[in-house]
This record gives sequence, structure tokens and C-alpha cells, in this order.
Amino acid sequence: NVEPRSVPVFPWHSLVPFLETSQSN
Amino acid sequence: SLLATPPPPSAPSLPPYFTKGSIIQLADGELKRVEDLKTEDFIQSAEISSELKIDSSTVERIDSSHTPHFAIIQFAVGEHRSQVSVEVLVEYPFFVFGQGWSSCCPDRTTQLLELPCAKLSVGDVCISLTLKNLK
Repeated sequence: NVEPRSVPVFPWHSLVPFLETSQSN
Repeated sequence: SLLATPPPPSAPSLPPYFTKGSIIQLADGELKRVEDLKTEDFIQSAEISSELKIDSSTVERIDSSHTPHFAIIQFAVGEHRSQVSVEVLVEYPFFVFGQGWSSCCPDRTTQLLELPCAKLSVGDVCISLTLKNLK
């Protein structure tokens, strides 16, 4: 009796940063 | 007295999706494990996306931070090579074009996340995102 376990799925764009900002210094 | 004492600050930690075995959904719906991702997966997903575009961000400097376990990385971002500095945990992984996951301290990344990781170096070109309609 193995309970089904929900597995989180993450979108591809969460893995890489947004670096282009208006506050670029 | 419990209420009077604030909780201790939680140690900074990495997002769960960098942990080996995490399931990542590409823009076309395909599911892949984070450790199996390739440069093409990001490029094709950005091509499919109506909002997001891939930017190239070249590592120009890597300095240690005054904050323990943190580093300051200076990037030249995008076609205008905007100078952007970010302060990150030394084990924070960036995806380098043609190379895969890389961090300032790859041994620590692999120890904490079991994610195979290379050493991030000056000159590496990382994948970053920008908005397609950003002027």
C-alpha cells in the first residue's frame, strides 16, 4: 500500500536569473 | 518570554529546484531532471516562450563578500554588456553555456544538492533571462 506522493514540478525559467535590470550599476 | 524573543534568522538556503532529481518542466511541456538539463533546453524553451528571452551574461569578476559563505559576482549582461553585480551563496549554481551547472564552490554545491557542478570562472558565459518586450 504505497500512498501516491505528489512530486513538485518547477518551470524551466525559475532556474536562471534575470540580471538585466534598470538599476544596472 | 517566548514571544518576547524573536526567532533566530533562518540560515540562507538554496531553492529546492536545484536539488538533484528535481523535476523541471520545459516550455514545450517536456519534463527533465535538473541535472540532465542542456543548453538547448533553455534556448528552445525561450524560443517557445512569448515573454522570455535568453540573455548572455559574462562573468567579469568574482570576489569574496564580507558576508560569510557569500561571493560577489560581476556580470556583463546582454547585448549592451550592462554591468551587474550580484551577491550569492558560494554554492549557488549558474548555468554556463555549453558547460552546465557551475558555482563559485562546486564541491559545496555537490555536497548540499548532489548536483554535478563545475567551477565558475571569469569569462564563463551564463544563461540569464530578460523580457522579450523590454525596451
